[in-house]
Amino acid sequence: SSSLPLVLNTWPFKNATLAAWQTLLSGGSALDAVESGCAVCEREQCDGSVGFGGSPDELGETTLDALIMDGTVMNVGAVGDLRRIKNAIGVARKVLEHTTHTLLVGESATIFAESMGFINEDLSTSASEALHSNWLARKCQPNHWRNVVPDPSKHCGPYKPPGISVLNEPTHKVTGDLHGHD
Amino acid sequence: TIGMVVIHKLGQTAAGTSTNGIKFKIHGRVGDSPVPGAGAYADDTAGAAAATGDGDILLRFLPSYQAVEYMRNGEEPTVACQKVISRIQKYYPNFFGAVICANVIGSYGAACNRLPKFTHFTFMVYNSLKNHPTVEKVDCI
Repeated sequence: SSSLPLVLNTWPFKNATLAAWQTLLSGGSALDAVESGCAVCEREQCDGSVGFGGSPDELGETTLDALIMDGTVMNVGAVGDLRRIKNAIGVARKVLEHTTHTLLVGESATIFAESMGFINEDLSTSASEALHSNWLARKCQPNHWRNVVPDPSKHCGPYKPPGISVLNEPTHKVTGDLHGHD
Repeated sequence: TIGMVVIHKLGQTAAGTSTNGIKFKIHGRVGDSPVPGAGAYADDTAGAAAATGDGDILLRFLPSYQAVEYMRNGEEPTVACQKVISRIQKYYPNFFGAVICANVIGSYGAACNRLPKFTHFTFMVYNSLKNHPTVEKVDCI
């Protein structure tokens, strides 16, 4: 324990490390340090893999995931597929502190975030929009589909499982006999 | 993705992650990052860990929980991280992933899965033995 306190983080995101360390020096808890360190990367869009304006999904939207865990009382707050809120780790901290839940997801997590005072705003930027339009121009390559038609290694979607009849055909036999039932 | 582990001078541990996921994901996809035990895990009685990489694969193996449990059983942080990477390698030899690990006395380590274009993993450390945030590197296994 001679080397404590300790801040350790993936990738050379130095500003995040520094922010966490300074939080500890100014009397913050380990939880405060994790939140402030990760929030730096959300603001600075660390290598494009954190925060707004990165990794657009197939529809071009940037969605965020974040987690914060307190190892003293094993309490956790997390958000998944968070939409239109920039400070994902801040929302995760509110889940930890103001709910008995662990993980909130999607549009509902956005509504929770707004109730906690976070701003609902577009997470796209010209960079993420360019990424997405280039992807479309490259016939949606690469993508995360498999075992579907059309061939996902050559075409954009929409996709469906091979061999399935066109969806608007009824998936059961219509007899018209209203008494033929079990 | 940033994964972070913090151990307070009084021994309290915390861990966290933040990410915008992978490019061109299917709408609604969530990876390992927000899942406790996958993206990150902390337990004052054993240590803390965090993972980064192909979240669809990592999520299935709960790497940070597993690394903390290895440290609970006495493994050094580097070995704990390496054992987690090895577990995944058996099923997905070409997965992209790395794990950082720290035990309750402040020892730390990391490990990653070697790929042709991913031969070492860079992470940040700041503790009371250093006077600034320090970049460290591990060779992948």
